[in-house]
Amino acid sequence: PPITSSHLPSHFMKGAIIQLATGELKRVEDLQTQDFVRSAEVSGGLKIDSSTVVDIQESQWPGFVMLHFVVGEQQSKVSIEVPPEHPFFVYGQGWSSCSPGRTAQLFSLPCHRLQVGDVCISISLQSLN
Amino acid sequence: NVEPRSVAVFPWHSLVPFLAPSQPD
Repeated sequence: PPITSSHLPSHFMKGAIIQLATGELKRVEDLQTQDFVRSAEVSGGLKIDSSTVVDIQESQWPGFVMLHFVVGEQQSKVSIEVPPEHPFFVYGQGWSSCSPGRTAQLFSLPCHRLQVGDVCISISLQSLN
Repeated sequence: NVEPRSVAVFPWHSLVPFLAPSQPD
């Protein structure tokens, strides 16, 4: 099932306090690409992947969008369904969603429009080999 | 005087999607 809005509000709400892996505290709207990269570096077992948006479609679930990514060096195809207000962090750009207006309305979080070709930050488990 | 209030703190990794491709057999 898709991720529902009820899972979203608190940590994407403007002003939400985020703890980086270094222990540093930042507001969600102040996060920068380097904060995620550095956090992954000091986290055991997690790695940052570059996930490029290759397609954005309407979902079969009303009120959702289906996002298609190619992920990491392997260029694996991964699809997820999210509400259009769900923010993703785009490298060098910051928070972006399919519906920046709705994100601003619900979370007061300033967002760019997420587009095909954007490279988002995602995480996966670090390979043990 | 303002009483200190507890504030929720969220871990950084809760903000980014976990996009792990399913492993081929």
